Amino acid sequence: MSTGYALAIHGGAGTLPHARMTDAAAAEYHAALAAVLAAGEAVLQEGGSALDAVTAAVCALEDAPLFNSGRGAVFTADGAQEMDAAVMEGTSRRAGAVAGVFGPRNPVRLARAVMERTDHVMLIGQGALALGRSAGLPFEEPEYFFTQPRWDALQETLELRARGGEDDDPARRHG
Amino acid sequence: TVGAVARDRDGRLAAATSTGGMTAKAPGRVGDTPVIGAGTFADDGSCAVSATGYGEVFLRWSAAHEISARMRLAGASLEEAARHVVEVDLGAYPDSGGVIAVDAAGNIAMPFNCEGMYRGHVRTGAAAQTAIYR
Repeated sequence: MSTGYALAIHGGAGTLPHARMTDAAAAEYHAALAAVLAAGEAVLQEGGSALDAVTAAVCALEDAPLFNSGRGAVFTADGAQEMDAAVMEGTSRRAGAVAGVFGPRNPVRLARAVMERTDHVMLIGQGALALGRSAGLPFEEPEYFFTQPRWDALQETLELRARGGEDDDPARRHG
Repeated sequence: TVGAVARDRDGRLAAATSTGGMTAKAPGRVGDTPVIGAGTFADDGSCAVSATGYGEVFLRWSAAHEISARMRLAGASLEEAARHVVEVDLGAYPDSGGVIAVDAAGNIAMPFNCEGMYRGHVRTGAAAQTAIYR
């Protein structure tokens, strides 16, 4: 068995169209992605597990408001934020997932708590949040998750819909 | 949506994905991210996958698991399996998104069928690389 490691990350495919991406914004995204890679690679360099590496990398992505998860999550049509996350390890196919949660700083850690602390694969809503509290995971107030660009994107989308427009621009999905 | 896949020094694979969903989505809508086999999947014998994009499409195609199945059952390489799912299966839905994937040998594939995907990768002894567009 090779002793090498490998790590890949993504920050979403809802990218700005090339023509609208400024050099400054691109540099910001590249720097953020590099920082995320460094967070995950640090785990692997020390001989840590793939599971710990992907958890560390996704936590770093969730902490960065540039990306649509955790702190940079988009808003629903009702102006709320609902987050989903999942984790899976390939040796025993253990898996954990959460859906429709708001409050945990890092939803991926809540998904991992489902995997490691319950007999289940997915928990949603209040049941998932209760698990997070019992596991001692950090929670944040709504202000932590609010970002003006995501709020503005919601308003633009709602206005578009009010005019009968079809919002099929991939760059606006942030997904 | 964000995600990560890794292969550690012991050959173990893992995947993780996290998302806020889609702007102005219907309250209660859940996409592929937390659905094991659609947006997140890992199996040491084949690959680990994390997806991003139009979640309903990834759900209908069981996209992440489909990549693993193509490797296990059809003998496809990681690159072949990931490209087929993203470009042929999901390709019927333009701009539906992409995946990142790693196999047991540490190979990495990152196909997408839209204009860009924020992404990056690093391997033992190699410099980290990041990219946005093709």
